[in-house]
Amino acid sequence: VLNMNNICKSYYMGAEELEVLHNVNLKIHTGDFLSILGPSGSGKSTLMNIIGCLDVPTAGKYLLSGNDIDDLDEIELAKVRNKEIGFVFQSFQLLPRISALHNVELPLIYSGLPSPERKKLAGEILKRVGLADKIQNLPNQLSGGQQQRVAIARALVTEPSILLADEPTGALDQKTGSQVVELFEQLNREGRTIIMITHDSNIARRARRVIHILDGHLTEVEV
Amino acid sequence: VLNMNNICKSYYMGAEELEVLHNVNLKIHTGDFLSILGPSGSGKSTLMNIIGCLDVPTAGKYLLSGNDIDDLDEIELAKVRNKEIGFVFQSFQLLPRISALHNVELPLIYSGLPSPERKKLAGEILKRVGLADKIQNLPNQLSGGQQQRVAIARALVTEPSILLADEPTGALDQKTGSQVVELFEQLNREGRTIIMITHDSNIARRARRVIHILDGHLTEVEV
Ligand SMILES: Nc1ncnc2c1ncn2[C@@H]1O[C@H](COP(=O)(O)OP(=O)(O)OP(=O)(O)O)[C@@H](O)[C@H]1O
Ligand SMILES: Nc1ncnc2c1ncn2[C@@H]1O[C@H](COP(=O)(O)OP(=O)(O)OP(=O)(O)O)[C@@H](O)[C@H]1O
Ligand SMILES: [Mg+2]
Ligand SMILES: [Mg+2]
Repeated sequence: VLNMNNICKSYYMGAEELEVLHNVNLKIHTGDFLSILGPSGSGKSTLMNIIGCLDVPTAGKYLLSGNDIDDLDEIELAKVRNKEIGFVFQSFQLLPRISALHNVELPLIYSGLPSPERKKLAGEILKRVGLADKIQNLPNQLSGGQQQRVAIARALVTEPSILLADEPTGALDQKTGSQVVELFEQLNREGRTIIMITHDSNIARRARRVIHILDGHLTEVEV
Repeated sequence: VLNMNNICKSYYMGAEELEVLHNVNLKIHTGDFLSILGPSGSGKSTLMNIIGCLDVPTAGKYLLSGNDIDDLDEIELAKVRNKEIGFVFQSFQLLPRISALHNVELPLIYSGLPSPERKKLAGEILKRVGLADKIQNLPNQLSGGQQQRVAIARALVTEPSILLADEPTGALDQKTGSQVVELFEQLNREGRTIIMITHDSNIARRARRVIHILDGHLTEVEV
């Protein structure tokens, strides 16, 4: 479903160029459960943003569901993103002035679902991540790990075929983090593709494929 | 240096009251190295904010360095905070429009240090957390774990006698996280008091005292 060929990514700061991803080659098949491990600053979020079509590579070919993303304009890219991909951001990116429930409902508004159904689906997924009694809280009325779980619920509410999770358990204790991974395992059994960045080798081990990244170079490790 | 007696803390949302800390009793001595473990939503950050005088308890007595914080007004509280306490926030709280170096220099500006010395001290601590080549980057030009390390550097640059760190390794890989804890261990050998919230039992074990928190109740565990 996803085929990256010699992907490079550079950031530019003033006159300086910093190449962060060097000729990354990665094939992911529908239904894969993949984890990406690597030190801080090694290029994981950069890679994830390109996989999720939130950023474009500086060079190389990226085919998503058979579409070459170079051929897609902004509108088509947004359509692919909203329809197929659920993204859990490393920094959560919740809207600060609306409740947990409204944050999770947001992606369903874009897909045109009427309000009673939206509230029902959003409430159910918030319950599944253990936040049934926090749905009316604003983000600043939630703990760090509760905010992270709202971000996870928001990514899952549209039932995406591909879930991209950037350090989804970073703010969670062992038990709560394990419950989140159980949720991902269940989604994967339903046939969804899961790509998870993590620093926790216990969490990484629960995937079926493990990719290591070091200074923007990938190596696959036998699981 | 720190004595909490029957501390309670409630949050109010509209007409609802949620008591998060229930009769917390905690004594911390100068030079202690303490870690606080507990599930997401159990009250760790709430407790840390009261310890760091960023929030006031709803009931109970809190003596910091012999001062009853009830007797201190806003200005005196801020003075104690800036002089004695370094705080690493769970959400980093970096200023987005200034560089890593300027973010770390900020606390030194309040203490009236001239610019060349400030830049030197800020540059040194950023080097110690592994960010020598990132000092001019803005926060959104840094990875999650790099932002966290800037927040750690900012808390340490004033050489506080008490360091409060709320999940200081949450965004860091094993090796980088361990280097940060080594830095804390060194500061503790110099006599500084370290209080660290963490979800990682490997990290917690490196402290000399371990406190568990569950639903706002504390228990101390033998290390
Ligand atoms: N907008 C940017 N401008 C310049 N450099 C950037 C930018 N964004 C990221 N970088 C740099 O690119 C490198 C890779 O960043 P990235 O966020 O992908 O790392 P990461 O593997 O996700 O790290 P972490 O585990 O700390 O989140 C880092 O050294 C970072 O400083
Ligand atoms: N401003 C607020 N208003 C209402 N409730 C709040 C507020 N801040 C925190 N809470 C609630 O208080 C409880 C404790 O929050 P706290 O941030 O102390 O937890 P925590 O132990 O730090 O969790 P985490 O490990 O997820 O960071 C949570 O259930 C949270 O929803
Ligand atoms: Mg990252
Ligand atoms: Mg917290």
